[in-house]
Amino acid sequence: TQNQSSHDEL
Amino acid sequence: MNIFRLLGDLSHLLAIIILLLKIWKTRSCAGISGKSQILFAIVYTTRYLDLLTTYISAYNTVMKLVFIVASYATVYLMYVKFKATYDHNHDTFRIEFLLVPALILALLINHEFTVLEVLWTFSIYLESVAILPQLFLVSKTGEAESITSHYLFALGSYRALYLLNWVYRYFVEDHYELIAIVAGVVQTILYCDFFYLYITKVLKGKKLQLPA
Repeated sequence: TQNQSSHDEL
Repeated sequence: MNIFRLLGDLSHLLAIIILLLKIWKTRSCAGISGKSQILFAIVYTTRYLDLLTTYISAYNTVMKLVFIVASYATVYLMYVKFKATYDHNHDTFRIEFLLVPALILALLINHEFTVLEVLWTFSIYLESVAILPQLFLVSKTGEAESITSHYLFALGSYRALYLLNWVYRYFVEDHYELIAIVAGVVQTILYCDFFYLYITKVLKGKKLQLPA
């Protein structure tokens, strides 16, 4: 699943 | 979180600490590109605006704050406190040639056309080339202090470890972020010749000398 706008990486 | 991303973040934190210590202890920013440090400050500012909107974890929040504060502290040390030691004769890379294309690309290729997302994408593209002024400076001076090459090795390793993190997340969490991955590959490739010189020279106690 392509991650959308919640970016959980630094 | 996985071990690759944790090691990557720690390597990133180590790089920033090495640089701050080098400038503070030697009271000099010789051999360091102020332009790259300005680009990093822009990268963290535009990427971590979500500090104001979304909470992910204490770790995430603390690390973002540390990166933002440390990047501005470095720029302050270079352009204000130890300005006399800043090598502006060699630090001549035109960063507008990096900022403008990154912004245009972020406007064209992004996950969603919102301010936060376009700025996040801009920061991803900009980070992939932000080290170019520093590598350009090292190539112009033809050498780098050992501490500076340790800084570059830690900084280059951080995104290389993130590549492993993305492989892990793809296979284990069925999650991937194509924009970050492509930019991360470009970013790591830019370090390749430095990595080669670092491993073949610096680790053998020699000074990092670029072939003139």
